Amino acid sequence: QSLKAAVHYTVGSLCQEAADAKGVKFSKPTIAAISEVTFRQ
Amino acid sequence: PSFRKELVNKLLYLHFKDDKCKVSPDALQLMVEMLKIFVQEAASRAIRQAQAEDQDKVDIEQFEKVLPQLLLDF
Amino acid sequence: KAWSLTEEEFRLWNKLYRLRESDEFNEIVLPKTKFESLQDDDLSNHESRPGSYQLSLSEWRVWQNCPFPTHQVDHSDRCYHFISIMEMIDQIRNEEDECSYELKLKPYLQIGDIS
Repeated sequence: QSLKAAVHYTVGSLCQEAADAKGVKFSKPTIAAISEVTFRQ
Repeated sequence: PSFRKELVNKLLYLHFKDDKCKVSPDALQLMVEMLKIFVQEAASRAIRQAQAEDQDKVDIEQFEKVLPQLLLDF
Repeated sequence: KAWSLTEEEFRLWNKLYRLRESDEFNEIVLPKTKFESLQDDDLSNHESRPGSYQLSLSEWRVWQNCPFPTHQVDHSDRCYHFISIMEMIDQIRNEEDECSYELKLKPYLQIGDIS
């Protein structure tokens, strides 16, 4: 779980960076979904 | 932001069946880069879908729409 | 540990990203792929927990008949193959009796090619 939290934090930071560049926001479940898919990859 | 090498290293060793398996520094660096590109691609495609729907918030629905093709591209 | 979150990172993760019981969903789950032919039924007992959201790869299947825009990574050949199949399914979806795919190929069928 702490590995997943570390992946989740990094994914959130990368999503935030992409969102800021486009002036949009990510919902929390979307960031969690991208993190879960990344973890599985 | 990017994935810390030690984190990716830990993820890789967690999944190896054979614990004698080693990861070279180059392979680890490539894996860090690949994961970063994967997340950036997922985020960008989901953002594009939200913008196409005139949404300024990216919901799980927009990510689900792009997910099948994203997984086939990696 | 070198790989885990620092205090500050943990605080930010806890505040910004962590899913809680009070959120719309408290867990996101990717569907487990089930291989019918292998009958690996250990996945069948994977019922989703209350409050968890199972991502769907088929909810938006009717949208998959054209390529979505890409960013740094273009679509793979197998993705284009998938899209072309979804496009064909879209075209033949409403056919009842006759099958346009069969009609198209029939003239080329060589009896000698099939046992």
